[in-house]
Parts: sequence; structure tokens; C-alpha cells
Amino acid sequence: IYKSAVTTVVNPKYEGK
Amino acid sequence: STKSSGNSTSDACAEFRVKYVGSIEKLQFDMSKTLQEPLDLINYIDAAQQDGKLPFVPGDEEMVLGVSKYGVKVASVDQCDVLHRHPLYLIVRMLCYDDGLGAGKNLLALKTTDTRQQECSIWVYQCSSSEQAQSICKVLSASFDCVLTSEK
Repeated sequence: IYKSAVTTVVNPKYEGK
Repeated sequence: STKSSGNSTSDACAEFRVKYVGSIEKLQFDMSKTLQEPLDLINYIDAAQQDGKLPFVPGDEEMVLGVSKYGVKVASVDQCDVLHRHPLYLIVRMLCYDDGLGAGKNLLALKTTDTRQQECSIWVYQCSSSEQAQSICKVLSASFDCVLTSEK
């Protein structure tokens, strides 16, 4: 299934987790 | 009727009509480490749909997804029963992407953890359009900022 633009919002509390 | 409480930036809070696709709960911590990259999470959801753990299309019932600095709340349209409550501090990330079925619908994947951060769960909702999905992400991002600035 072709996936176009993906928007991600990360909780700063878990940056890199 | 559910009045949208506007989007004053200081106290970002808004409500959106979405449909609930399904969830994968209680994934072990090492599993959640493999789901950090957005594409890994999308592929995982794809695989779950192929394996029948998640449906391809949501149920017909529309729900109200509220986003605020307290977190994400999903309730029935008449707001009589609350289905999901995701406290902001347990939300790890939110992902939105086109479901690829050609109808322009966007999927919203919410990754949450538990208080001991041992397990994680994936909650999948369907938005009616990418514009709606983008505004949900904006309000959530504003909520994170709002809490971050108030913690300093």
C-alpha cells in the first residue's frame, strides 16, 4: 500500500524513546 | 451539540469527528523499541491489518476525539460514554498518514505507554481528511508545548 506524506508529533518527554 | 472550544493557542483544545479502527495493546518494551521510526510503526499496523489483528476499515460509528493539554479523549458523539482516555504524559507519539486506499482518508496512530514504561499500545483512528489529521497533530503538538513551557 503506497504511503504518502507522514506527519509525526513526538512527546518531548520521550524524545528518542 | 458538541461546540468546538476554538483554538486559542494558550490553551489548545479542540474536538474532531473520527472513526475508531482498533488497537494493539500491551506490546512488550523491546517490541516498542522497534516501533520508534514512523515507517516501522506504519508497517507494523499494515502487518496487523493483513493478519486480521486490526481491521482495514473502521466501524461506521463516528466518535468525538478531543485533544487538549490533558491528553486525548475519545467519546461517543453524544459524549455519554468515554471510550478511551490517553493522558498526555503517557502519549509517546502520534502519527498520521494516508491509508493508501485511495479515498484520501488519513489514519491516526497514537503510541502510548504505561506509567512504568514497560509496555506500549497502538491506537488507530481514521480521520475524514488529511486536513483534519494535520489539525489534530497541530493541537497535540501545541498541547505538548503548552505543558512543556508550564513545567519550566
